[in-house]
Amino acid sequence: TSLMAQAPGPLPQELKEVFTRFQVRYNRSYANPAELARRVDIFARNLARAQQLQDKDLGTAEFGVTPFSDLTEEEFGQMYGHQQVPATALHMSRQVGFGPEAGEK
Amino acid sequence: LPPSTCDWRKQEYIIKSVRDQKNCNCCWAIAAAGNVEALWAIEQRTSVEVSVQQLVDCDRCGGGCTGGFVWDAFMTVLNYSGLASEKKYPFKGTFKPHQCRANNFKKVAWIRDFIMLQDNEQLIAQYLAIHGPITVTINSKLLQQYRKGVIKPTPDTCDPRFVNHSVLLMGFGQTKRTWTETRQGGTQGRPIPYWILKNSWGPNWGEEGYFRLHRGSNACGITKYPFTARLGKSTVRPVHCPP
Repeated sequence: TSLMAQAPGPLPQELKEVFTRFQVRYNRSYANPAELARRVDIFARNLARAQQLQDKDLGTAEFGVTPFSDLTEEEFGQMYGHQQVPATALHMSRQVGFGPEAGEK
Repeated sequence: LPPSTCDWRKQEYIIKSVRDQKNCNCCWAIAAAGNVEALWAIEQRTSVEVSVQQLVDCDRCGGGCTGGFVWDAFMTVLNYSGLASEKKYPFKGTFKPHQCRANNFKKVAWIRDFIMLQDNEQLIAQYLAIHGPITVTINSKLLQQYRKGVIKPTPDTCDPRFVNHSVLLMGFGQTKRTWTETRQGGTQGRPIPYWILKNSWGPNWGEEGYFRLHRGSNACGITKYPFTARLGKSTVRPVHCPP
């Protein structure tokens, strides 16, 4: 409820409908009502975030409901990214390679 | 100069279907496998589907489904003298230590070595147009909400210093000019140059599994780790990317 008051996006009834369509399309079910409520809340936040991204994007991209709209940013990063590459991970410099035909070292 | 458009998806023998990494953080293995498959399609004119599971199971760092690096995937290809086929060594999307079965299967594709390209989008486009798709590692922050179109982020919306997701760079192009009606008669929008990238989240995400990212601004750190395998001799005849 607090989210609805502060974030742009669909109204509660609209949100419920959009979320139901999301569940059907991506075959999502949740263990209990508490988890369902949590996922609806995350979904609403993601829709609001998608709107912000839409506003800030300088290209032609469209942001909105995706198969990952019920995941937090952290969950998404853990599940679909890979580990962060720290600056010191590579013990090599950029000089290692472009190809002999392009003057590689 | 590279051509103005390049789309390796139009090349014969290239595998266009998009893999789904599911709950396994193996984008690095899928990107590397896609790179090897594409090079075999272009240079050997053979459509091979290689084993991503081999790369996950046999990675020297043993990270499996918790993450890894494209360069380690290429090291695995070299260490095991190639990759088994996807059919013989299929993708499970899970990892158990000490389960590498690479030596049980005949190899269907192999590489000579691998290289890191310069962090220059013009040179990356040139290399891509001549040799074929390459792997890149980007900040995936915006992709969770992405549906379609060309993403043109700012360093604030997508930090190019933090990269966490490997994908396959398949080509490049630019949008058509758009005409916006105004009271003064209208303005013509400039075409937006973009990269075409193949993701590993299945065909139901993005533009049938692919997405487009602005070209020329190091969007989401695309120039940070451009890697590719090489198959044959460096003197191999140049091939040309389909426009």
